[in-house]
Amino acid sequence: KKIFEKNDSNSIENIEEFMLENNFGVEFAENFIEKIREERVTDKNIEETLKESIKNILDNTDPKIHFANSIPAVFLFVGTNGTGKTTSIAKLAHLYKNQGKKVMLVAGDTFRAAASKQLEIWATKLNIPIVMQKEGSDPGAVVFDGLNSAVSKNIDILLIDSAGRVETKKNLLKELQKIERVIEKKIGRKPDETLLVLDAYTGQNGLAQIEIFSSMVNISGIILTKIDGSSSGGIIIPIVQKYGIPVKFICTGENIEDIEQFNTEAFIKMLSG
Amino acid sequence: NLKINLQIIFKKLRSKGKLSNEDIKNSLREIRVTLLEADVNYKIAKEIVDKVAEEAKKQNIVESLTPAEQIITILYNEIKNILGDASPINIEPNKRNLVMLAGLQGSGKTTTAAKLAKFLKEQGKRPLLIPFDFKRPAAMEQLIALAKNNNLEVFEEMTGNPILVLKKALAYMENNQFNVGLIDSAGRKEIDTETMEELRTVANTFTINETLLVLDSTIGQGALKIAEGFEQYIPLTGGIFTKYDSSAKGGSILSFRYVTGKPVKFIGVGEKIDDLEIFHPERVVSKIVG
Ligand SMILES: Nc1nc2c(ncn2[C@@H]2O[C@H](COP(=O)(O)OP(=O)(O)OP(=O)(O)O)[C@@H](O)[C@H]2O)c(=O)[nH]1
Ligand SMILES: Nc1nc2c(ncn2[C@@H]2O[C@H](COP(=O)(O)OP(=O)(O)OP(=O)(O)O)[C@@H](O)[C@H]2O)c(=O)[nH]1
Ligand SMILES: [Mg+2]
Ligand SMILES: [Mg+2]
Repeated sequence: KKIFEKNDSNSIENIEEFMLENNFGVEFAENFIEKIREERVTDKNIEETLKESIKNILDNTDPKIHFANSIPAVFLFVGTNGTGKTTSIAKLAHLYKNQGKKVMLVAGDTFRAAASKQLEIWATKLNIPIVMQKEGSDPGAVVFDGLNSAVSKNIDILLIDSAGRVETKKNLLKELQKIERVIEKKIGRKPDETLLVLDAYTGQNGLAQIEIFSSMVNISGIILTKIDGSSSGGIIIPIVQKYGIPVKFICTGENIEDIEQFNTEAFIKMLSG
Repeated sequence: NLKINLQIIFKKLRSKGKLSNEDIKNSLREIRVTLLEADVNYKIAKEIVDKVAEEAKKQNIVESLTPAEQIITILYNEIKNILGDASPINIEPNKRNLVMLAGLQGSGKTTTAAKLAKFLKEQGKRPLLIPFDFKRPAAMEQLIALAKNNNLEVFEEMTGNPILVLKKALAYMENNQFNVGLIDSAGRKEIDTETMEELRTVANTFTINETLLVLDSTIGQGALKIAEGFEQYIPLTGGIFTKYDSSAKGGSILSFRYVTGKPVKFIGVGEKIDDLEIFHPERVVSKIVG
């Protein structure tokens, strides 16, 4: 919904509807309305004030990817079921390969039917190595295998897939902690990036996902997927404001090139239609 | 917790003996916040609050001795009115029934197809899983693996154009006495006219008994537009909400019901083959209201 779609005779009501419709949440909306009342913002300046607030929230985080001084750089991908982890890995692999990096994949989802096969098909398309074991194997073991292989093959970037999991399953979050420990033990530091892959259609549950995942493992960034759909991904606004975790990439479709580095101006432009 | 918050608002009533309009306004505001935080679409939340206000007035809530309980009961009933009741999968005897699953990317269609096949098999039906995603890497492998792991039958031929594949699947059903074909379609966006037209073509070419929209319970305000969008292209007969085992409160279920009027048939409560429950309105209301 575009900000200026309705008549401007009730700008506060319009801006509130805009915020709610874009999943900013009622807490954020109420705080913003209180702010524009306190600061006596005039009707014609309300939209600009909101854009400014959003810009401040997003610019307060660093969207860059951080590489350590040693190789392989290790990225772990985590998140709720079906958000786009596996596809995002393929897209990043393609991006980094085109930058001349040696990339390797690890099929860390040993649970879901044909999960490894799905990532293997991407590896084949990209002509890059993949480490996988049969379904039902211990994910920690596959990750360990992958790390060893990456070290011995002088891989620059190792991308590790994990099974989707809902934040209510404590045992699955503990499994994620174990994977993080396996990595830390092998390379002497936590993964360079642990990226939570978040679906742009997500509502208030997005806050619970971040809250609980980041309480169990170190989340260094968010990949926002499916922004090409009918949802603006506005849930990232209350998320970034509350948790300070940066959105690092945005995904715009199902094809291998459909990923870009997160950019505040571009996101605000998309949001305000 | 809504009940506790309402009791706090109405606590002052004790000293006055009667509720003020301010108390009522505050309680309605509390209800609105609860609904919005549960991902109920803001337009539907407004309508629910207005109806609760109207009914509370009718019931003379200002004189109530238990206003918190009373207003919650009114709210529960308003939500239940929207949710409707469960409804079985419509399977006609002595024919080759087709059930098609459609929805956004990653909503849980493939997993739900397998769950439904097991459910129907346990009801004495003879289901055949039909992979219908020609795009996603290993989509067919995923459905075949789910079938093999759970003793379910799956149609493994996917050569030729989609319409031809379905014709072959129907012939296969006829020759092997399957009475329910479960079509697991590819994920698609309701705003993508090309893929939505493909779905419409299937719906117009074949007699489909059930066209079920599979929605992720974690969806936010967008559920309204999504349900509307799918309804414009295919005649939906019901909905299935997956990932209900997350902490999502499922307000999007109200959007689906509001926009389509079609029954919510099942709720997905996990990744395993048995994690499928028949829709229970009471359970859904309590999750929304907390
Ligand atoms: N439109 C669109 N679809 C996407 C995007 N990213 C992923 N998808 C689709 O979403 C579906 C799920 O993607 P996956 O990569 O399998 O998701 P996942 O998180 O690995 O899923 P699980 O491993 O089952 O938890 C697939 O159909 C993808 O093609 C995106 O940015 N836009
Ligand atoms: N926790 C939980 N996970 C679920 C549920 N239903 C499906 N999933 C998971 O959600 C992810 C996506 O499921 P799929 O069946 O691949 O979804 P899909 O709609 O077929 O995806 P596309 O074909 O890419 O559009 C998988 O990891 C499933 O195991 C559910 O009710 N609860
Ligand atoms: Mg995956
Ligand atoms: Mg599928």
